[in-house]
Amino acid sequence: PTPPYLKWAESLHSLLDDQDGILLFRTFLKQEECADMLDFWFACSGFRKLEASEGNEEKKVKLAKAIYKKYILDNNGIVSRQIKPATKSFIKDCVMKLHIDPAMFDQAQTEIQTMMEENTYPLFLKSDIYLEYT
Amino acid sequence: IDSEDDLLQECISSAMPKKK
Repeated sequence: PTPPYLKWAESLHSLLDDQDGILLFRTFLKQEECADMLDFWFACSGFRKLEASEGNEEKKVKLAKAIYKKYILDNNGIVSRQIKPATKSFIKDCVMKLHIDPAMFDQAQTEIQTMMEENTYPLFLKSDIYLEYT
Repeated sequence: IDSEDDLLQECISSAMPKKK
């Protein structure tokens, strides 16, 4: 069978589908001071999952606000700097008007994902961290 | 603040793949 670390080189999704892959990628991102991008990406997926489930509206609102506050509100944050202004104001609107929707972070997540696919993911595959692991 | 962080952490973990 193909060893997991070779699968990681196939696509960002195969990397993010493996616990050890995530751990190593996060170590690399932390070194580059952009681990928040990965945390945000997972937070968006987690939010969509929770939001699609029944009940606990209070928790959903609280979580949407927490994601907004931690990653989007601060314009100097690594995540915030990678997200388009229009996307940020859309999310801000949703939070302010309490229009909490499972898809409210989708666009922002896509923008961060594109950034990782084009930038940090290829760098990771060439990094000492990955090469030493393999 | 702590509970917000906990909520976020729980949310991030919930989206991660389970150990194979």
